Amino acid sequence: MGCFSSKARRQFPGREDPVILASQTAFTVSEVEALFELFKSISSSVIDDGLINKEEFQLALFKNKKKENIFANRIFDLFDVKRKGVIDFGDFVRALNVFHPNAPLEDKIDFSFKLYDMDGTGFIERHEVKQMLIALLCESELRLADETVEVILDKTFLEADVNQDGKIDKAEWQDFVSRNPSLMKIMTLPYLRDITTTFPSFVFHSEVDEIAT
Amino acid sequence: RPTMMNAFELISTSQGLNLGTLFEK
Repeated sequence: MGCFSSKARRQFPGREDPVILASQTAFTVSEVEALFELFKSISSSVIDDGLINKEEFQLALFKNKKKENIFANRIFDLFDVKRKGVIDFGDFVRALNVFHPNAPLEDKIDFSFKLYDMDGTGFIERHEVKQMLIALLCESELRLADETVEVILDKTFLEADVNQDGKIDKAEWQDFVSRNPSLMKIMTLPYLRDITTTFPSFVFHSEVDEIAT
Repeated sequence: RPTMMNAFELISTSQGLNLGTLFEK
C-alpha cells in the first residue's frame, strides 16, 4: 500500500489525508476513498493533473464539454473555495459534504443562498434572479413571455422579500425555504449514501490499513 | 386554479444544478 500512497500524493497535489477529511465531514474514511475514485476520473478527463478545472466539471455534469451553463459555473465557483480556478480533492469532499443527506440543513441553506447571490453582495437581488430565470428558459424548452417572467418575479419577491426592500437577505431566505422546502431538494444527493458501492474499486487503492464502515 | 411556480422552483430544475449526474457513469 505504501507505494500507492506516495505515488497518489505526487499525482494529486491537493490530496488530503482521508482520515482527516472523514473527521471533518459526514463521510466515513471508506466513503472519502470512494469519492477519490470519482475525483480521479473527473480530474483526468481533459488534463491529467489531479485537479478539476471548469471544463472537466462541466464535462462530468453534462457529458459534453461544449455546454456552458451559468448554474454549473456558479456551483464550480462555490466548490473552488480557494479561488484557484481548480478544485482539489479537499475542496471536492468538503463541498459535496454539504449535499450529504446527513449534513445540517443550515449548511444547505447557506450554500443555496450563496448559489443565488451571484454577485456576492449578501443579498439575492431581483436582477440576479431574473438573469438566472432567463438562463433557465434558454436552457429548457420552456418559452415564457417577458410579462410572464416579470409576473413570476413579482410573485416570488412578494413572498420572499418580506420587508419589501427589493432584495432577499439571509433571514428572509431562511424563512422562504422553510415555507418552500422543495427548494432544498437540489441540496441533497442521495447518491452520497451509496458511493462505496458505486465506486467499489476504492478498496484496491486504499491508503488506510483498516477500512472503516 | 393552477398555482404558478416561484422563480426559484423554476431555476432549481436546471440541469446545471443537478449534481447527481456527477455520479452517473
